[in-house]
Amino acid sequence: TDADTDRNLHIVYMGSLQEGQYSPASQHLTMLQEVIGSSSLENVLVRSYTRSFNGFAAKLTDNERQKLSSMDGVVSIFPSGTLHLQ
Amino acid sequence: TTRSWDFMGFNESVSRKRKTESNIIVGVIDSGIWPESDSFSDEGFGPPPSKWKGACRGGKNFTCNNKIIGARYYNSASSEISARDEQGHGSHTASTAAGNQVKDASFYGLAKGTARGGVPSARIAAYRVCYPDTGCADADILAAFDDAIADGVDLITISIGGSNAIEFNEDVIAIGAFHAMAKGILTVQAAGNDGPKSSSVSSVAPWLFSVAASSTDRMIVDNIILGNGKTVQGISINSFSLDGQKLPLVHGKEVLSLTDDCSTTSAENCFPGCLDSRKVKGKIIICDREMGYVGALRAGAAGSILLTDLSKEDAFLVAFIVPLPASAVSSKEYNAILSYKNSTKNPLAEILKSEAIKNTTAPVVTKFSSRGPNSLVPEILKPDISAPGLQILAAYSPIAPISEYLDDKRSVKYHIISGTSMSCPHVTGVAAYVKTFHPDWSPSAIKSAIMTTAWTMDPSKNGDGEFAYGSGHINPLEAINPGLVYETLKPDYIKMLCSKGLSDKALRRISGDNSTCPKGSEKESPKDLNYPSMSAQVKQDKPFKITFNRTVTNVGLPNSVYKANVSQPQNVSIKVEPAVLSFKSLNEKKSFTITVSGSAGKPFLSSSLVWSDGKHSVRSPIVVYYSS
Repeated sequence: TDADTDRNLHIVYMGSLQEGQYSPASQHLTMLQEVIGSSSLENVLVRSYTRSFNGFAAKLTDNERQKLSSMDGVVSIFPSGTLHLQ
Repeated sequence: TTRSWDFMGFNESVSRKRKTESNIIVGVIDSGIWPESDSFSDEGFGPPPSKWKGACRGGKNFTCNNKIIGARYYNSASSEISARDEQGHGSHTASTAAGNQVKDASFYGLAKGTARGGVPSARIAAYRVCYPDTGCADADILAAFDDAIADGVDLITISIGGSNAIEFNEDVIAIGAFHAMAKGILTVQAAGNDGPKSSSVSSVAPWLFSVAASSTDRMIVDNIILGNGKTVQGISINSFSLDGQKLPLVHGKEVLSLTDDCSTTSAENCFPGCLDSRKVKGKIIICDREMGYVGALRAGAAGSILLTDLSKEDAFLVAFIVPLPASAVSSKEYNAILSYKNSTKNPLAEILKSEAIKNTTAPVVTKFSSRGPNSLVPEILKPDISAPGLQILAAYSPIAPISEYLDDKRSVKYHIISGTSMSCPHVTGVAAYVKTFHPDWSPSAIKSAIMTTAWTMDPSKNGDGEFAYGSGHINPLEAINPGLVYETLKPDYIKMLCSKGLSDKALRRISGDNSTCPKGSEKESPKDLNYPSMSAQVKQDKPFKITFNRTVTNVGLPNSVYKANVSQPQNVSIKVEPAVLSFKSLNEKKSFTITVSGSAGKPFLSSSLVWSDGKHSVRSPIVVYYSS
């Protein structure tokens, strides 16, 4: 769909894992569902970071990115760039 | 690594804590690993240390062993399914940090010796995030950090980076390394290959250990012997021998192919398809550009002499692997060869196989190594340290291309490559070595030990001074016994982030606790972060007075007295208060201040503070520079 082609991979960084926390992965899904609305989450959430810190990588439109950036818990959102071997 | 460790005096017989070393796990975030390499054989290794919580998920046909105890791969761009190294880079860096000792390793006989890592008995966990077509995606790098930290690695080596510094909250390596540091894991990163441009260093976070690349005393060159007996020194990594045969010399313009739409200039430059193969066979072709070897090889030449537009010194830095007997020469030598050719009826030459010679100027930071100052936090000197990164022989992937010429189908187990990628794992190896002697030291204590015991480097050979080499050149033998360390823990870094404008809310998210940023006058400048080097930027043409606050921890002898010694540059006053530190016990801390004052003058001043108790020498560079 058009929305899919407008999506770019972003990293949503949420800082440290809070002690005794709920499941961060389900929090990521809830946050995404909130910004995506009724659309399917399939192919949107690429990866959750839940073992050593909190965050996720998702394919987002500009609009979704803006909505997420104002959500509680988000430290930063930025496009997943490409680095290189040195 | 057949020379780099010995060059630093870190020879095969150095004292080691082998049992502790075999419990060290080095996490390598890179292009994967070649598990069948001799550098990663598990002969003599027991099962993984009990602290290991990782997994072997290297994918199809990838088996771990008791040396490579973990493997994972990440690829958000496609469904590629293996941690197997296709580029050779990951195997090279992993073996430099922690590869086994492998006798008689060489690249076609070149740089022959015992290849080895800094900690040969340590274990390796490989995290593949880089791919030949798509590079290394941020999302994958962050995933690798997420796993490596949880898996229980002791150190992370990452020879990956961008072309410029990125704000910390958008820099995945800074983010991952921050959480690694919080768990006691030091991350070592390549400073970058964008030098000698000023402020080109991309690894700038203070919790990262950023490594510049320098030369060793081994230099690979090749000689060209002309028919008149004269020898010309050229640069390339040429594994071919002409077995004593002198072959006819021909210039590209003399063998222009008439079948294609090529000009004489194209033939002079040996563009592919512009050379007449019938006139080239069995001859050495002279080409007016470095890449001419591609056309020479395609036309079937027996060899090639290439003009490089670099100076001889610079050409050496980028000595490339050639797929036929070929050597690059700078214009002076090139003109001498042309002059010989034009002066005789039957010009002949032989290109000898490359050989290693002694490089007496080493160590010198390479031109390509990224330079400071730090564009994000000018008060933190970057790069931190320099280590061997030029023409390093280490393990390679036999399926990886060995040169930029993709038709070069040769396959090697060990390869010679250059870059800050190669210097980075040398520092990781040394950091792991230090950790074997001091298993409870924090990442910053290990980093401090390596920085304050570094060899001084000669600023007259390194034009950019500390912006090129940081604290100096790693000195593994001294690093285990630094005397004093500058320790910086998570709350200190958090305080520094506050001074850079971090909000309380973001701070609590990042730290995971209820920390708050200091208010008003309690705010601290990044220059007061307890870093093992001191750096400050001052306004041009104005007198300045800067005070650095530091605290050192005694890790040497319980009863010791350290005296400060500062080199005083002209027109500048540097005072240390107190100038004597008396310790009564181990781990005791003492604070002091360094005040640097001066009038407008030179745009860059470099000095050093050395604390000495007669047994230890704890050196920190002091750099003050003008903002441009």
